[in-house]
Amino acid sequence: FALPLPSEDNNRLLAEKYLRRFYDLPAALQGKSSGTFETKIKAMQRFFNLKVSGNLDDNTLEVMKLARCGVPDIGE
Amino acid sequence: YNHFPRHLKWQNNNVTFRIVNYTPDLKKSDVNRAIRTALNVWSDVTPLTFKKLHEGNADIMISFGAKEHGDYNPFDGPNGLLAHAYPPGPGIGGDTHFDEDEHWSKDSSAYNLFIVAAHELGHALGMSHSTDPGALMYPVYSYATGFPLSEDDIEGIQALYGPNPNHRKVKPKPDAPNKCDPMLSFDAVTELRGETIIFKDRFYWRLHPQMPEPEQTLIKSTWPSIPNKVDAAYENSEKDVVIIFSGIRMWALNGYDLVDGYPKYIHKLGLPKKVRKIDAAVHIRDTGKTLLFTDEDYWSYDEATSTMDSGYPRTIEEDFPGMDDEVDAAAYHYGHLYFFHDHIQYEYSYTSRKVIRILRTNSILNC
Repeated sequence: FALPLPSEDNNRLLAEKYLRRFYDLPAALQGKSSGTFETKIKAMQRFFNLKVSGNLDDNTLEVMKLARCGVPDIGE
Repeated sequence: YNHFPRHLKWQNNNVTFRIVNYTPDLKKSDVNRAIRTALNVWSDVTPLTFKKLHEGNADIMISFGAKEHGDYNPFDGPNGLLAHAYPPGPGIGGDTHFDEDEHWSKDSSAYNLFIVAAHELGHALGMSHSTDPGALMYPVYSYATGFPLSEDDIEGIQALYGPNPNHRKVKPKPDAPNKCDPMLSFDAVTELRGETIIFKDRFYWRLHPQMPEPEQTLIKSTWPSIPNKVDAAYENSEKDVVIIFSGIRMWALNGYDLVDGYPKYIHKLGLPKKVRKIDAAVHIRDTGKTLLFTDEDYWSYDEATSTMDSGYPRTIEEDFPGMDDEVDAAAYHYGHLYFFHDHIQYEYSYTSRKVIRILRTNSILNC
């Protein structure tokens, strides 16, 4: 059985899925480069007036879990 | 506010819509009413008109679907994504989809269809997401009553289509309070596990020692079950619980979760029925007492025995000389009481029983 992912990885997966859908994070492979991931995290933190750290902190994760509209926050 | 790239909009102000299918959560008439009312919100402030079709292709095709529902843009089951819509244009342009895996309601008991529809139809008309937490076009769901468009939303849609030619007057939803407004007053202040929570209108600021900027959020985004208007709040850190007062009711929060059995009536604390509202509340850890302020009086509640102390109410003026005779909010840190009234903050030494500093209310928000 696939071992349950530690919450760290779960959070990272949740964040990547969120950023891909709402902040145009490139699909899987390229998105792994931390530079792109961090840039997109900052864009989301800026949009929600959070502390722009580029880190996946609790406040950022909390906002990612809120019920919301499925339309992207930036771009086409 | 934001528009979609190239400011996509309908070239013809007379837009058609069609409700293709219905959710089993609501009566058809409720869905029809929610959609029509949501469209009216936008036609109230623009020259747009909306004509309902019952067959064939309309500009805005409205439907309910779950997971993959035909546009390669799947929903995700309950919560998370609630709905989405496409910007104005041919074909799928303007189409609006609601996630059938959500529970739809016409009140605050679940996701309110009118509010979500008004937001999504904003997209179908050319509005993208707003960064203003008080705007309808803010991406995160929050329940509110009354006219849903804020000034920000109205400016955005009128930048695309102009105002309503009949100059219908609408009262925009109040914008998010500005933390550096010099006349800012607070509704309530409490500690919460090391953070300071400041309530104002439908919002709260969250102050964290390590966070330079206070974070403003809609109350309903974090605590959907407590009202949009908080009168007073306090933390009893020994019990790890925060009590929120609104009108004659009170809620208990354990962190961000509502404690079972709440809301309760404030009179359970031993307050007389004539008290209809608590203006401010603060727990004095050193004495185990909670002070409850109502108009010019205050009461002392003993947390250990869960009873009101005898000899109360007493007047604020009598026991807190130098202070105003009323209080909007109160907090307690390291032997000092902080009283907020209008745009003034009084720092009161509980031991030496006198006001030691007077500041602006919003100095606590780094203004």
